[in-house]
Formats: sequence, structure tokens, C-alpha cells
Amino acid sequence: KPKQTGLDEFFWN
Amino acid sequence: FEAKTSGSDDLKAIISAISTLVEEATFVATAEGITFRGMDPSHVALIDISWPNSAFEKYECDSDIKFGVRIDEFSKLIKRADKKDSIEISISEQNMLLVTVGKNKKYKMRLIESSATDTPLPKIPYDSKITLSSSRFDKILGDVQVVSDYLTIHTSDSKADFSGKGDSGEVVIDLEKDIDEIGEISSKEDSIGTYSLEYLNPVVKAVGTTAGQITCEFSSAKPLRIEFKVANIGRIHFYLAPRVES
Repeated sequence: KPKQTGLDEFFWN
Repeated sequence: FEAKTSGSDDLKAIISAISTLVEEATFVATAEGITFRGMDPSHVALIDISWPNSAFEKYECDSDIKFGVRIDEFSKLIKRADKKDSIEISISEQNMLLVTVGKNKKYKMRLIESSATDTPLPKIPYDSKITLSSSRFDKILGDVQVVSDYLTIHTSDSKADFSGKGDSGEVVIDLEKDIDEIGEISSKEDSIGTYSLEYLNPVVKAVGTTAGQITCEFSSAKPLRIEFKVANIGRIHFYLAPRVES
């Protein structure tokens, strides 16, 4: 099943 | 600071959208208008709202202020307004929010310590863009939800489909088949992204009746950005982190 990511890793890392 | 809306629908939609993500909300009022930015506790979704002074019947703000409210308490007051009732908000020296609903209901609500940080949002490019009516999008989410907890959006050239897959089965909704209701589909790169309905459904329901059109922008396995076009509100952007194969 696909895993939920967070916005931090796309926006601020 | 003093702001007065004409009618109550826009404020109801904004508060309802915010309430899908946070329990406490900090608003920033400047001479230009009111803004809000907040994420859910797990940082999966973000709402970014910019409500310009021109959208208010009356708006005054001499110096920038932040004010924090418990969103369920604020929501209860706002819901006492009829559709045509204006809502006027100001802040007292005792750190209370004064909320006048319609002509004669004057509420006072305790403000809370604001804990918001001003993290700027990076400008990220999106490969694909789909514009459609919010009511059509709401129906599509309902169509997918009967078989799946996740919505997959796929674009290829100027075609797009929405799909969902679950234990009991799957569904594909080809947007070409109802092009009348779709404003625009464009893609610089073929894109596929999967997003949780647990976050999408409530915010689309919250803003849906007020928004006419929405624009979905995304890239493969990257966050989805939905712009709700609400007549009187400058901008409601909703960002949602993708689900990716582990």
C-alpha cells in the first residue's frame, strides 16, 4: 500500500 | 482593527475549511487584508488563505496584528449568522474578539496565545493542471470513495483520469467523457499522483458550495495544490502531500 508522506520533505528539506 | 463582511457565506467557508485541519488558528491582519496559513498536526496538508481588504464591506487595520482563536468556538458564533447577515470582527483591549453577527448579536470570544510561525512557502513548479467545477470534483471524490481511500490523478498529454483502487475493486473516471464540465487539462510531463481522500473530502465539502471552479496542480509523486476560486476571496490554496509506494 502507498505510504503517506509529509509536506516538510517536499517544501522545507 | 475592524473588518466587516457583506454576507456570511465566505467567512463560513473559510472557517469550515480551516476546521478540517486545525483546532486553533492564528490569523494575521494587515492593511492589505487577512491571511491564514496552517497545517494539520501531522503536516500532511496545508491551507493558505489570503482575503484582501477589497472583499470586505468595511476594513480598517492601522497596524499589523495576529490573533488566535479556537476554531470550533469561532465556528459556532459564525454559524449563528444567516446567509445575508454581515459579520463584523474587532479586538478589544482585554484581548477579546468582538464578533457582531447581523445587526444585533454581539459576541465576545476569548483569544488564545498564537503559536503560528511564518514559514514561507516555496514556489514549486507543477507539471500538470486540471480545472473543473468544484461540484464535479466533489462527485468524483464520492465516486472514488466507494472503492478506495485514495484518489489517483493521472495526466497524459492533454488527457486526464481520476481513479481509485481498494480491496473490493477499482474505478477509473475518464475526464474526456465529460469534457463539458472540465475547463482545462494541461500537462508538461505525464504525471501520476495519489492523494488521501481523508484530507481531500472534508476541504472540498467545506469550500465546495462557495467555490465555482477549482484548479488542481500536481507533478508525479509530489504534493497536490488545489486552488479554490471563491468570488470574494483572493486565494484559498490547499496543499496535500502524496502517498507514495514504499
